[in-house]
Amino acid sequence: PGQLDMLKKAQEFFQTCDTEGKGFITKKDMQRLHNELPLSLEDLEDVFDTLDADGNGFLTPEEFNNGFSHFFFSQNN
Amino acid sequence: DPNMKAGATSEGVLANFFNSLLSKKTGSP
Repeated sequence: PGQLDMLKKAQEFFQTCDTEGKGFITKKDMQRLHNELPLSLEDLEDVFDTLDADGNGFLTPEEFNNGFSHFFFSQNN
Repeated sequence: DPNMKAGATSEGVLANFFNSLLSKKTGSP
């Protein structure tokens, strides 16, 4: 249990970042969250670079889910 | 070792990021 919730949350958060519904997140999209989250631009850039596993500058739903599930399960263990 | 520090920091920043998103959505963490 929890895995479906986790995926739902990941999808929800992806859409929070991908406000234009492009299907991917850019660093600019991430930096836009600066207004909504208590994180600095540097932190958000760091988050993006960590999640962007292949470093191509685009965050796919898959990369986002991977990062989120890593966080999710490390929190629950 | 700066690299090790960067790795640990990234993990913390990631946790911070997702926790912030969680509290933004639900109103509480």
